[in-house]
Amino acid sequence: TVGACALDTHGDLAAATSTGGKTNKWTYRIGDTPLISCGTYAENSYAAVSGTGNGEFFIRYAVAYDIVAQMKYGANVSLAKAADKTIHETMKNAGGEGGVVAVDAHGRVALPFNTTGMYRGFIKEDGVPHVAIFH
Amino acid sequence: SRFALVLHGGAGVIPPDSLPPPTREKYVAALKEALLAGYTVLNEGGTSLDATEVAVRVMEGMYDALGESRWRWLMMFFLDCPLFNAGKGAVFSRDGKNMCEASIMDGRTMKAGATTLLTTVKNPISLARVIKDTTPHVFIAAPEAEKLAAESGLEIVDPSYFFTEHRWKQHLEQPADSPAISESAPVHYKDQPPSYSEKDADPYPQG
Repeated sequence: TVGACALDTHGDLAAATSTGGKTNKWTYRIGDTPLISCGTYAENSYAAVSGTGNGEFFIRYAVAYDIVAQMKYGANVSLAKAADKTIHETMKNAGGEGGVVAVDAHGRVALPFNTTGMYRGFIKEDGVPHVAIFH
Repeated sequence: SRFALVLHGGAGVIPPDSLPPPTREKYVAALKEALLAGYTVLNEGGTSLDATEVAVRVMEGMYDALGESRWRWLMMFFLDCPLFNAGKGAVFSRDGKNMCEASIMDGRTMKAGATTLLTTVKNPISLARVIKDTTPHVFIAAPEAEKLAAESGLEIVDPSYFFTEHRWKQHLEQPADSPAISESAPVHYKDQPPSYSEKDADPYPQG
C-alpha cells in the first residue's frame, strides 16, 4: 500500500491511498484503503491521515478517523499523541499491525507504525527529502 | 511549516536481510522521487490534492505530471515503478488476479472519492479523484468504475500490465493448505496452486 498526505500553502489538507491489497486475498475482498475514515481521512482543522497494514483492523477500528477524532473531541490532543495512541495502543492491543502517515493543519507530521518497518518519508519547505524504512 | 508532504510505501514485517543494499537503495530513491514530485507541486503553490495524487502516482508506477520540470529526468528511471504494492507491482489475489483500490479526500471540502475491484485502470488514485470531482457518489467499484475511468480519459491497460515476477512468487509461496487456484489463473501456473490460510497468511508486504 502507498499513500500520501499534504498541507498546501492555502492551508488545505488532503490524503490519498492506493493499494493492491493483501497477498492472496480473496479476490473480491475489499480492504481499508478505499474506505474513507479507515485507510484515508482528511479534515482541514485537524489532520490528514493515510494508513498501511492489516486492513481488517483498520476497518474495525476506523483508524484514520480515530486519530482525527481524538484531536477533534479531546482536549488539545496533538497529532503525534493521537496517532501514537491509535497505532501503538488501540491497533496493537487488538493484534493489528501497520502504521499511518499524517500531517496536521500546522504542517507537523507523524509517522507511527507498530511493525518492524514502514517505507516512509516527508518533505517540507526546505525541499530536503527525508526517507526511512526501519526504526 | 508553510507546506508539508508525508508519505508511505507500505508497512510490515520487513527483515533487514530481506533488503540488500541495492534493493534498499531502489526503495529509498523511489520514495525520494515521490516526495520531490509532490514537493514541486506544493512549492509552486499547487494544492494538497494535486500533491498527494502526484506522489501516489509515482509509487503506483506511472509518472507524467511533472512535464518538463527539473525533476523529470529523474522520473524516467521510475516509469512503471514496480516496487510498491499499488498499480504496477500490486500483489495477486488467491485467484491469481491483481485487484487494485484507492481513495482520496479533500480536507477543505470533506469531499472524497474511492474505488475498488479494478483490473485495468493504470492509476487507481486518479480514478478516485475523478469520482470525487465528477460524480455524486463517494465510492464506485468494478466495471462501472472502469467505464468511468475510460470515459474520463484515464489510461486503461491490459490486466497483464500489473504482473511482476516478484509478486507472483509471493503468490505461490503462500501455505499449501488452502483452496486451490481458480480456473481464472494462468493455465501454466495451475500445477503450483497458491493457497490461503487465515492463520498462516502473512499479511505483508501487502499493506
